[in-house]
Amino acid sequence: SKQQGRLDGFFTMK
Amino acid sequence: KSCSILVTDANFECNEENIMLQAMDNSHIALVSVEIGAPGFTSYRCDRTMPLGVDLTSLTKVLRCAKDENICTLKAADEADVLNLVYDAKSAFFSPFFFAFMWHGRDASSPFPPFFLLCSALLPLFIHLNISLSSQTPITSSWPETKYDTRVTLPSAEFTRIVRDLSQLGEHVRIEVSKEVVRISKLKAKSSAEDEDNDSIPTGVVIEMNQHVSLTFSLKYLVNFSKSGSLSGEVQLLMSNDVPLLVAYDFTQGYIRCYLAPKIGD
Repeated sequence: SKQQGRLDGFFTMK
Repeated sequence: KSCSILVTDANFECNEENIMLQAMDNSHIALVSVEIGAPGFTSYRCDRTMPLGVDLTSLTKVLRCAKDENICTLKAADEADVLNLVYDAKSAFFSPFFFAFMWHGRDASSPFPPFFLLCSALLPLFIHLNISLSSQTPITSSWPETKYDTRVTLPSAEFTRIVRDLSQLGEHVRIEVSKEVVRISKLKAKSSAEDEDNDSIPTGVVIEMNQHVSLTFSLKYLVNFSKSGSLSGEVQLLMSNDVPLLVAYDFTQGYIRCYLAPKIGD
């Protein structure tokens, strides 16, 4: 089954 | 109000040209980015670039005190730790009342602060509201320059209806874009034969694509994104395989853009 991906790697906290 | 569903607190970055907000939700699944240009305001003045860290949950509660016809003025003084909201009192309901919501402390992570509510039929025809300011960690986003494989433009009301209806049936949804068809479907909701019969492009839908795209997303987030639909008649869905979906609502003097990480794996 599919798992929820995350935005880490696309946006980074400054 | 749209943002507060996704993020609890954020910095409004103010400069001479616009107010911007960018914040990621706690689970790092969604990000919201908002810009409102200075011409979008009746009057706008920013003497010094400054971030206004705001607890959006509190702000939303304060905004509920306004009616649609109210003009809202937001003010923050140099070195101030409160954002002052003043509603004009065109509305008969509010005009005899003076509301003051006041709380202190710069820590936006603290629970919703106590407030004081003052009402008097004799006080002026304005509503003054203050919310405390805090500082949040900014997010760098070198990524939004990404070129997407597909762009689907459709009426925002249609998008809102689709995701709301599908959210009654399941937790996630597949969005597939090919040359002539965009299919937004709950997984296994129909047999493929039925799908073929029902393929059509509704009025007002424009598909631009370089490559077939098929991605799966959490409906809960899409429903939350779609609450921005009242800001714009159209919504754009920008997608490439294996990268976050961009749901973009553009309005005359700004935009609200929401990013959502897809479901991954088999």
